Amino acid sequence: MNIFRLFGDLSHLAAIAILLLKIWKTRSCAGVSGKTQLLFAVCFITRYIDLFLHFVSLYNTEKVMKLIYISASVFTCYLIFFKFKATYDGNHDSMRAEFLIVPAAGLACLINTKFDAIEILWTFSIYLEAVAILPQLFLISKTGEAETITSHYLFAQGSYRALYILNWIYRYHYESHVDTIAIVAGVVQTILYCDFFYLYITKVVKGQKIVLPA
Amino acid sequence: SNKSLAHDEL
Repeated sequence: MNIFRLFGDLSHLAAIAILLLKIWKTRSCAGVSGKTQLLFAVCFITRYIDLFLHFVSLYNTEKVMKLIYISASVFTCYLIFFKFKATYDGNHDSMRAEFLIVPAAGLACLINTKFDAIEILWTFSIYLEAVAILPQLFLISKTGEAETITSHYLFAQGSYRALYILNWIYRYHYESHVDTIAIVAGVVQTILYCDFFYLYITKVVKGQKIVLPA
Repeated sequence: SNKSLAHDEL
């Protein structure tokens, strides 16, 4: 474990917590893409499938984190599609998730480290996570604005994988550890946030709201 | 660079 991965995971936890708090406190999921949250839930379940296969005996931090990620993302989907369904902005959350899931699944079957079920599920999860934020960014471009709290959520969510890139550089240099698939997907994922990062740093930090077109 | 077979990251 290094400082970059630690802060990356903390940033990821913060993002999940910020979104849950926003929906719970405002009792509304306006401005939140349910599809993105569904895709994240699929990512966690397919990536941590080992939790379900081998009974989780020893509870170490990593297993607890995996359980938190899975339960929090499923609970967030429950809030969006059931509890606060009336506030879900289905009209603007209109990016076709199939256009993200099918290519990720196809690519996972073509480009992977080992052609076995668990490894392909892990690879699918990595590829899907890289593009999972697109419905959320699409929704913001359709509505033309993002609530400040949603911007903080996106900043934490984007920062998590950006910090992982620093973690991978660190591990390459000190541990000669390379996980090419995760690195390439992580770079793509972080690039997708660049436009938002620019808006966040030039606007939200100054107390303004993000309104598109910028 | 050794390929990490077991993915040890979240």
